[in-house]
Amino acid sequence: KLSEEMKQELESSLLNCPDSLDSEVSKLNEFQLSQPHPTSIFFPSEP
Amino acid sequence: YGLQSLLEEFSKLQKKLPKHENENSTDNTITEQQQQSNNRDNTMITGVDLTPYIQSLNLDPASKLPFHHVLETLPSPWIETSRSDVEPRHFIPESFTKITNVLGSPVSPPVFNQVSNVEQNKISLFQDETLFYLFYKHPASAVQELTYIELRKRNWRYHKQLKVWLTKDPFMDPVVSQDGLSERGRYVFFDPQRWEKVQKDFILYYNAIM
Amino acid sequence: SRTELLCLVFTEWITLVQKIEVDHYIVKAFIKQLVDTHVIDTHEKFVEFFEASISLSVDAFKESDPTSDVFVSIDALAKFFVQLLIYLDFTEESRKDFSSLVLTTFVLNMTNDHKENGKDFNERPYFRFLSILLCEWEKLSCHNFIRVKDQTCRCELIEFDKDFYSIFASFMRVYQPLAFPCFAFAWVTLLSHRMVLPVLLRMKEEGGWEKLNLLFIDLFRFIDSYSRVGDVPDSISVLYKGLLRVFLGVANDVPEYFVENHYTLLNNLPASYLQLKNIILSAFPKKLQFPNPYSADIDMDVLEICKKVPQVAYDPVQDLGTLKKPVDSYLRIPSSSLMRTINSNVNALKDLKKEHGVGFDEIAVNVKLINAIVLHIGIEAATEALNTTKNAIFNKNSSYFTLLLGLISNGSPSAKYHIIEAIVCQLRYPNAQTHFFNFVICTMFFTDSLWDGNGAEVQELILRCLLEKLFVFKPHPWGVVVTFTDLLKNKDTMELPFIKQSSEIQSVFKSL
Repeated sequence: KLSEEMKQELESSLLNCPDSLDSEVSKLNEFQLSQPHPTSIFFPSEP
Repeated sequence: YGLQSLLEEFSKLQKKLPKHENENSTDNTITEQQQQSNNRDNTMITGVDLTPYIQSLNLDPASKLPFHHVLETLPSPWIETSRSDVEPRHFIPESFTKITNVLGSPVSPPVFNQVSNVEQNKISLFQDETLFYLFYKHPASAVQELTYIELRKRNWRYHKQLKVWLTKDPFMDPVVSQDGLSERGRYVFFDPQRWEKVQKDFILYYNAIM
Repeated sequence: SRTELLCLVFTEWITLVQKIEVDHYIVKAFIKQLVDTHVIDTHEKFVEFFEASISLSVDAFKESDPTSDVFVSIDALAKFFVQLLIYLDFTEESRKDFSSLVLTTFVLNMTNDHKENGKDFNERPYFRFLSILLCEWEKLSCHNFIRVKDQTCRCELIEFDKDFYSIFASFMRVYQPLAFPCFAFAWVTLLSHRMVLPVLLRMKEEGGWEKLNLLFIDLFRFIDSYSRVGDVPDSISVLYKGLLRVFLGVANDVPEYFVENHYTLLNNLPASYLQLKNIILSAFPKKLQFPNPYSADIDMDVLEICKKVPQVAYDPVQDLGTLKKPVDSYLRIPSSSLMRTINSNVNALKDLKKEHGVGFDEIAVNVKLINAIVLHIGIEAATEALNTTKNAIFNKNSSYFTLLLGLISNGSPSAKYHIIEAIVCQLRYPNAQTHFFNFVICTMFFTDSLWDGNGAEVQELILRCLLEKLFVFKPHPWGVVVTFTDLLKNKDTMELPFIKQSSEIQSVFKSL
């Protein structure tokens, strides 16, 4: 008989099932798109 | 092992009430064993229509796609957990990482801080998306400055809070506010996450753009 | 404490790899300093460092804001392991042993975490470590490790590449679902990972297929052990559907894997997984062209491709054990004493084995031995047919046919069924074995004189084994469809007593 504990373990594994984002390559050192960009000293802030 | 037992098993699996052994039995309760087999996940035995699986793997013959491998880009065994594509195995050939004399110094890999005048007029030939690519791909570099200048020439402005580029919708004149500090109008934003231009009505504060 | 110090060092590493590409020279300097300052210069110290790092990474995952990048630490740890494979000095110890040390430490940590947390154990960070390890290794190994500047090291890594995947697959058996049910879904995702499954499928010559067989069999055993009980938990049926989809991917990308490993896989596939069985048996080598099995006028005798002997990755003769000699002697010179020896072995199963088949729940014969004998006969007959005239083999007096006949005639009902089932499982795509077994089935079915009046029993078993494969959703093996059509085309078939006596059976056959 499937033990209650085993059933729970399986359900917790299903709950935490990795998805495609977990399988994606690491973005550790990829500069984020929203990286602060250098403000240009000589651009006038005109309207 | 005969045909009768096979058909009985399948009729059970098809969730019909199993035929009782002796036709005249009036007992309506399903036996424990029948109940058990009824609860079993029948698809493991009868199988399932594989069409949705095949389509989810992009293997549907109707799609007329040429033969292609699926395992190299399989995001996950289940459709439900395949929320996004995954970067497949790939290799950037040397020749693509050692581009010299095009937007890069003769030293490889390209260092985008010495920009000869060749780049200046080359930049003005690029389409907007290329400029955005160079702007985001090479932060804190001279190329970013160059693309910045070129984009402003094309009436794009960088929004400091939103950290995105925007330009006026050419077909609609914005209305300037009383205090002259802002204007309401329709603008085109470049969304770097989805890599596309998005149109939005917006109140633009002049001090928010660079 | 030392652990905190080690965590500090690991945090430095995390910061570093967020700033630079791993093939930057600073990485080499960092690792060299770790060795020179005796942080990881011995096994004990390395294990201590790795354990501190993995605990920190798993805790970081658990405590991170789910919308942020929860895997920063675990990714850094996986990168660290790959960089060690480049920069550590492997004169004393092989990369193989070092990798085993790392993966053993990894599994022990996962085990402890699971023991402490039970059902609150979270498989994701452990999955992520293994996934990034694969991605980083893949990135490094591209174009023969072109990123590695040191040529000696590069040659060593090229050499080690196959071992890397072999060790990885071996360790997957350590934390297989039967041992770690709490890691079951991550395990299936890992098995089908784009950096694992295609690689093992490509490593046919280097043992990749053997490893894959073992992993698939581990999964069969797990699912079967929990789908035998009455109510199959949803989680098991979800796991099964994942396996089904992966099988479709394999059947599309590398059908040759199923073509050549059908014997091993079917020997371990639970009897009632009919659709999975059909996917394996329906596979055929890429680019093979053959007629639609539903077109009426198929005659295997004239099909050129039915002369080709299919590849079999694992020779079943290895499973015959002491029976190899009697079987081969019988095939050379048939004798009733040899027949008796073979029969007694086939029927000699000490105790009944629980097996949830379709319509039966236990087995009284040695099914694996039967499968081995049947396929061995098929291989020998198909090969022999190439060397002599076809009629010498495709003949009801040939030793290949009479051996099968003797096994069925003298066998118990259970033996009869499993022998006929084993024969039907060889009715695959058009090849010499399918051709031989089509001859066997049709001859056995239509030659009543073979059975001393018990022909109806054998005919019913043959139809039952064929019907079982056609009753489920597609795919249906080509040889099964053609053979079933051959039997149905004969007008006497519908007159058989066991069909006529049951209206239900009659209607099924009429519809088919």
